[in-house]
Amino acid sequence: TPRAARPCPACGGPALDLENHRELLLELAKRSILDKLHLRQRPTLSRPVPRAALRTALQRLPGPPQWLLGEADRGQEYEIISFADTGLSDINQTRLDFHFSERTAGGVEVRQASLVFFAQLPPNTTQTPTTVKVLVLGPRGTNLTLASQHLLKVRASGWHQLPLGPAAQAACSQGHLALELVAESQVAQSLLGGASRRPFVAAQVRARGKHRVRRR
Amino acid sequence: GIECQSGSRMCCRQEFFVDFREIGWHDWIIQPEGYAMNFCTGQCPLHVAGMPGLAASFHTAVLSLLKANTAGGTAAGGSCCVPTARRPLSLLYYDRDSNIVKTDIPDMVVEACGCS
Repeated sequence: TPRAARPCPACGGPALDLENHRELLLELAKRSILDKLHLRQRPTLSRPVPRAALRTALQRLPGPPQWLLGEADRGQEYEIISFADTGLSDINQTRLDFHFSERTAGGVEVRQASLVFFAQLPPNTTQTPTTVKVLVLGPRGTNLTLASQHLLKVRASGWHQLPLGPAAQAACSQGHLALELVAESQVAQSLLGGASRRPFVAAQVRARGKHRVRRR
Repeated sequence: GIECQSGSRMCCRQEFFVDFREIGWHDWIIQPEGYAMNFCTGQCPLHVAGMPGLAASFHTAVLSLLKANTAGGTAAGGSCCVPTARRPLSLLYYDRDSNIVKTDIPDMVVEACGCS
């Protein structure tokens, strides 16, 4: 901070004594990181994710889509993995809720979002693929509103990735995405099984510019 | 750029690594294990501001010459030891909702220093 008639400390003086200024430098580093992440303080983990789920999710995370934006247009970009809170479920229907921070809501533009989930087909399944319908529900409070839906043919047990459309991306931007998975058979129920197979949404987002103007 | 040695007085890059475990942040920052912040420190006499390798750019060298002419060669001519090259810091961390976020924060790691 410039003070009256005094130059910046980095100007003109001898090299800084590291040991005497260590605490100050650590505080500067912490503040710098928190500011750039738009956080007032370090997050307190309320719902820690099991290590196995984390490892699985990271292995499934695709590389950043560099083709999405030109170099000059690329602001600060984030990739977010949000693990599902599973809600009301029955034998062929599973409700998945994804929560995004208030900071994320409104502060970033969701450019791409995919649902990644593990489907375990029953052992006696024939070669016929099972259809899973993914319903994107409307905003919180209007649970029965259907914003959009996707169909996915599941031919074998394993991880499946489903790109979500604009309605789901908008829901992520607003802080809450609710999905309902409806399966022809018992495939949906198996989504709940195993901590390392927790379904998640991988979203690619970009911080909104402060002075961004939208032209209509 | 020049790396700071013990007793360095001229503009140089001082390495400074923040270990996330040491500051108790390793629980919410998954990767990396620390932040190579680094910073610039040291003197920038006016005659150094235009030297290759220390000047930030051709333009700052020209400005330094102008300043030198107007300031009459005093040490307080305004040349500063500043970062001339920086790179982003890639972070993988948990946010408040326990989501995992990966981002590149631009201009966080000082790679080289020079006189403005």
